Amino acid sequence: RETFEGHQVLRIVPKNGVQLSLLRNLEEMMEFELDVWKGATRLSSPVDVRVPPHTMQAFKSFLETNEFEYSIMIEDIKAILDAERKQMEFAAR
Amino acid sequence: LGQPRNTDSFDYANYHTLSEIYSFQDMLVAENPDFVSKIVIGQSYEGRPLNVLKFSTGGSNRPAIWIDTGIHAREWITQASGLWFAKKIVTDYGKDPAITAILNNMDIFLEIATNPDGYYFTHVSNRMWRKTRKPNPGYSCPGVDPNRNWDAGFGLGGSSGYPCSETYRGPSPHSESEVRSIVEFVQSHGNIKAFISIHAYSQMLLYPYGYTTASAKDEAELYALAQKAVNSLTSMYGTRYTYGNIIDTIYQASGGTVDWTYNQGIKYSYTYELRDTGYYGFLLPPNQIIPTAQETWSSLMVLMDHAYKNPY
Repeated sequence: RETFEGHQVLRIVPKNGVQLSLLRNLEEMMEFELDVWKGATRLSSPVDVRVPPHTMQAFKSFLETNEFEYSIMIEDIKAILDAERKQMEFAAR
Repeated sequence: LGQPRNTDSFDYANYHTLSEIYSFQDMLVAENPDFVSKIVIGQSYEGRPLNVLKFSTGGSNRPAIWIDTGIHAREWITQASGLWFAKKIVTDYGKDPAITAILNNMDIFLEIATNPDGYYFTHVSNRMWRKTRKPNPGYSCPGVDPNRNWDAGFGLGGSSGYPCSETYRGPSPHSESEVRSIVEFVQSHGNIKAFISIHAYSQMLLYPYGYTTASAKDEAELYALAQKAVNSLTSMYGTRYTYGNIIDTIYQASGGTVDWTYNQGIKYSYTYELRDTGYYGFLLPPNQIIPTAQETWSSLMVLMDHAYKNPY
């Protein structure tokens, strides 16, 4: 079972056309192993991306280099998944 | 132990495994034998039944409404909402004048676990799985995005030809049995008047097209109806939706479900992106299930009522 330990979901907001077009190509950036949850649509519309721990630093550097504004939408996916599983088990009991 | 004995005691405020969904469907049919039936329209790649609940008060090949949830496996809020919708239809028929009138004249088909292999995989192995589970020869990445696999602009922009991509379109249109089974069902039925495919999460109500910038010939009506449906949804809990055609509202997406259904002549073809609290994405907490289903149902009623009152 994939535990998603250390995975985070970042929320990125494109502020100009250049940023928007960069975000539209996220899925092709294989080196970051990203999982695009919510793709780029228009300026100021947030993009959500799951990032594994081993590419986190590189991806954040990429964002900072290109002056993206981002926040951490989900700090620890594993914690949410663990809680979700416990809730299901509790409900089933 | 732990199993609900009937659909009244079923826990709609929690997520459920695939086997629990299958059991729920059988219970609902057993409790309402003259109203609800289960149709198996095909098998998934791994051999699971593709169950569709048919809600019908009689007649033969009546005009019908199709609703599907869960074609993207990880969008658990959609399957959970589908369970709630199924119970809601049964509960409200005979009590709510609007749904009663619809069901006295039309049938409703509801596919709750549209991608059962993927859904099962999200429970046992990878909660974030989106696609089907059929292997791709020559690649270690299995699965096809079933919302890029339809014969509507198949292979154009907004889908990928690379099997490891989340938006891999598959080798050919309708290559996935989960898609092909719906295609064959829709074509053999021939009288489906509204087709609603439910996804999560971006809070949108969308209509064709996704593969082309050309306007749907019914654009004005589809837009006005989307606006009315969204207003109804928002009035319940204040959840704000955007709406419009797919390509302008999100981005180009080819091979999509409702583009195909629209091209088949199903005028009222819509796709939803359900609630996003802004903090959880695909991991919406279970206490959000019922409010999400309630507000979505409110807007679904607008779409269904319009389809019933505007025959074509």
